[in-house]
Amino acid sequence: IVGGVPGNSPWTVSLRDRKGNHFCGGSLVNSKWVISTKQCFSSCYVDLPGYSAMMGTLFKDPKEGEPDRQTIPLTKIVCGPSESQLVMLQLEYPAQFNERVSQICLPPERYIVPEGTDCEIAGWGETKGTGDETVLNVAQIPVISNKECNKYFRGRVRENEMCTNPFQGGVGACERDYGGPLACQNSDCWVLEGVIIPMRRCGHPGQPNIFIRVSVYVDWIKKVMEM
Amino acid sequence: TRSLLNDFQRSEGRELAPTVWNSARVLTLPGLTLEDCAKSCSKTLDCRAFNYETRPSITCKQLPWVEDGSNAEVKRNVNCDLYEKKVYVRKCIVGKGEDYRGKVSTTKSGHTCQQWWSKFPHDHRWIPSSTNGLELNYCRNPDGDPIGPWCYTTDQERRYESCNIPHCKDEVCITCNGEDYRGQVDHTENGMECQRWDQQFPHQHIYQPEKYPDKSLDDNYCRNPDASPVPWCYTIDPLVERESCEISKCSVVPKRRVRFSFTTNCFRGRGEDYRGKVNETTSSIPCQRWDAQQPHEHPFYPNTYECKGLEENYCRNPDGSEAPWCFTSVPQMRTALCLQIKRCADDIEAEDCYHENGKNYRGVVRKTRKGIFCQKWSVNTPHKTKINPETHPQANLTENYCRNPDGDQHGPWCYTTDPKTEFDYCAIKQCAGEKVSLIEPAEKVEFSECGKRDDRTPRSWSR
Repeated sequence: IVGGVPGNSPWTVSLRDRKGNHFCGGSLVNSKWVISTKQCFSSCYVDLPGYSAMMGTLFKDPKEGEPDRQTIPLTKIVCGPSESQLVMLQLEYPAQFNERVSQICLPPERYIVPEGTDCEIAGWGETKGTGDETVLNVAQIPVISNKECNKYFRGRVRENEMCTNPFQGGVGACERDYGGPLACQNSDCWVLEGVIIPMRRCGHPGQPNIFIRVSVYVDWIKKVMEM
Repeated sequence: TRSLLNDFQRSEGRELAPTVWNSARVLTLPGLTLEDCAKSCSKTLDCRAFNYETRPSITCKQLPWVEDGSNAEVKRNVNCDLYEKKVYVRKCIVGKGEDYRGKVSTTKSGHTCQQWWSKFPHDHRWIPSSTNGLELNYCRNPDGDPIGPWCYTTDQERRYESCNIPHCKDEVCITCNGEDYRGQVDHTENGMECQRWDQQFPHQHIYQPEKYPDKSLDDNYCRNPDASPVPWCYTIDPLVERESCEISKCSVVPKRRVRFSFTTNCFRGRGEDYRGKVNETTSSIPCQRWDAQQPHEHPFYPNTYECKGLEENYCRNPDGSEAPWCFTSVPQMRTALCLQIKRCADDIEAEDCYHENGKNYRGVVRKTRKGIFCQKWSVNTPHKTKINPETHPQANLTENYCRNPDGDQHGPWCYTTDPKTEFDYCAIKQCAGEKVSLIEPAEKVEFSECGKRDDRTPRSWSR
């Protein structure tokens, strides 16, 4: 995260490869399922031996015995509709919810989050020197309309995508944040409105951030969890 | 620190089942550990293999044969692993081949070997015994001859001749840095024996076979799971953690690999075959040239990894990472993935189209977007259906045609015949000109049980 500060985001998980290295982010949408982006995975039709989701800690590489840290193997990956760039990852056993681990809300189907809504992105990825890469960084970032966003991207932003405000100081997600959440506040709850996907340039001053609009795929998400 | 299992080749989920008339020659020992079972077989002269069963109870069954197509046959058994003595299954030799126990019985120029027990046509002084392996007329090397296994021939004119059995290090050659090597070399270049990959002693390590199924980390054979320059192994010497292995390089790279699998505009899988010209990271930082060691020193020299396409400063994946990557040109960031390169679409061509959300689709496409055949709606294998003709009688759930009984906004779908994929969308696209409509913000949306966060920062978090 470029332009973020250390913070708390109990639904954000760190996805770990076979060597135990952090390589992408994800969001807990219930005790057994994590949402992330397809771009982080080589295929949806393979097993995931050795991959895991780590949660319940702010530290990217917590010490052995760190209290409340949970590292749960991934057992299944399900690809979203083709243009969604989303995947759902099943945990081998349910995550234990507590003060440090909780699930994030899903928005209503096809809901458009109002412009100006307070949102935040979170991840353990690249800070480009703007923060501490050993801990979870969070950046506040309000929503802008697609219409507004398309002025910058010349009409390329699609309806299943959404944007957040371009700060002159440069705020945004970067390497190894992909798959993580764009969480927006709704009264006293946080809702998963977007998923971070790779963009050209990170935290580039004046450039809006683009996310996959989760509300377009809530029906698919629920179907996978039910099936 | 040497495990006796090093002498055995394991076949997971297999058992060597004797023929009916041979079953009496099987020695059954209940309750032994795997190591003790191996120890017992090593001590028993005519034990050449053993089945190690874990269910319904732990049982060690010792057999006087390996799979040779006559006395016993290998069967699938998920509760059993078969261990065969390497010397009896190996088709190559180590060193001078004194321990070769294969079944080759012709010499390099095609002469049939004379039986060891016979003195005709060539008289000799070797006498078969239960320990010297001079069985029938198989090539052997009882006198440690540097030419390797040999035999007396049945040709009057030719007393004896080598059988030309290849050395394991030449039997299977390696291309590039040998990541695809699946041969049977189990010693390092300095002659040190390798440690089994499925053991953590004397060296603890992360390369557990079940975590890396694609690397075939079999027994204690040399392998290259981490894109080292050549195959290697951990050694049984506690003081030497790992060493490279000496394996011949293939003189010719197979052409097929060169032509068919490289991509330039997108990448497949982990992108090992990506050969495009993207040369900056997702965050637009220029990549460092592979043939440079500044600002980052690294082991990936283009000439050592000549098959990895390490040209210029292009994003590449020489080591099996999750996607193409590069060393960056900024000192503070050593490497970065190039995830901005598109993944190649692996959907098959759409075979039909649907209107709106496809709820009324009644076509005959029966494949998923990946080309996997659909499961019939009326059966429960491989997937137990929650949606079927009984639950949705109006949905025309016939055969295994793609349908949309639950009004999925993303189009017709089906249960699939792939056990790993419960359901998937079909090779059907929305008819041209139709759009997904989004809804405007609903007034008051209420949530419960989710998205709660304690925003006070407890002192205990400040480490």
